[in-house]
Amino acid sequence: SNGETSPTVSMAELDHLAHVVSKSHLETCQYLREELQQMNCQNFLQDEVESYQKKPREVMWQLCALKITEAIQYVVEFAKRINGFMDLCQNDQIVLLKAGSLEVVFIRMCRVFDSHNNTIYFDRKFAGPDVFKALGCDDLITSVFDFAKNMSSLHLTEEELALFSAFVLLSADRSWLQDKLQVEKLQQKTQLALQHVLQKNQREDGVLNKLRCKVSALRSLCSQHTEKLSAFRAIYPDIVRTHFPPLYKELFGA
Amino acid sequence: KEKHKILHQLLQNSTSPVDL
Repeated sequence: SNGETSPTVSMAELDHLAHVVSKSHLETCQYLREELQQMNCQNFLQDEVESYQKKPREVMWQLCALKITEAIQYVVEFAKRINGFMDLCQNDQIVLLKAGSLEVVFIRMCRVFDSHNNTIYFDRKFAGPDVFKALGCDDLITSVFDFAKNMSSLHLTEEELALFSAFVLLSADRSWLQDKLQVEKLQQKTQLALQHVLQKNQREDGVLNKLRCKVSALRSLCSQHTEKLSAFRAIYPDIVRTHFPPLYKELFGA
Repeated sequence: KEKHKILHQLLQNSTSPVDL
């Protein structure tokens, strides 16, 4: 209807797509917001923060690699349940997951981010940026927390988050895709569903643009992560080789 | 395929190793 070359999709189809993607997101989101509230999770106490800070750099890296890998496994399961994803050839499924799974983990982080005290759910409690000091990459940690803060300030519903996650995962501009056109079709449909849901929820017009801007922020976070990993690996090649999760190494070329 | 063995497995399994 806006004159662009978008696929013709009925409102009923968009509602159905939004419903399926939202259901898949909730089934695979690792933590439900209500569960975290019920668990009455606390912030780390000062001595606990100090014990994380005193951990050897490689031990903290290993712990974070493990947590990221766990979160990514849920994202893979989410991807598998997105309409049309499993119809793509396996090369393209892998290309999209290699490029997009960490981005979706970063998006999902805003669900477990407490904006009142700038903390994030990690290792069974809420942690501020200082908990991650031993990693030796304060700039990346600051960027991740800033991103979570900005995302959570948009107050997206689970349905909106689900569709935005699917939209990011189905990015048709990733290198090495065999059937770009097919991915583009899926991404366009997802964007229409997201637009439809935002309108239905009477969100102001700027939200979709704000979300589009987040795409480049996500790419920047992922490239920062890759740089930090390369720097870490240069110093501790054996730790990465023998102690990091195989899926993490497969995804990030470690 | 060898390079992405685990991703292949996760994509092919009807359920992932994570306890959903």
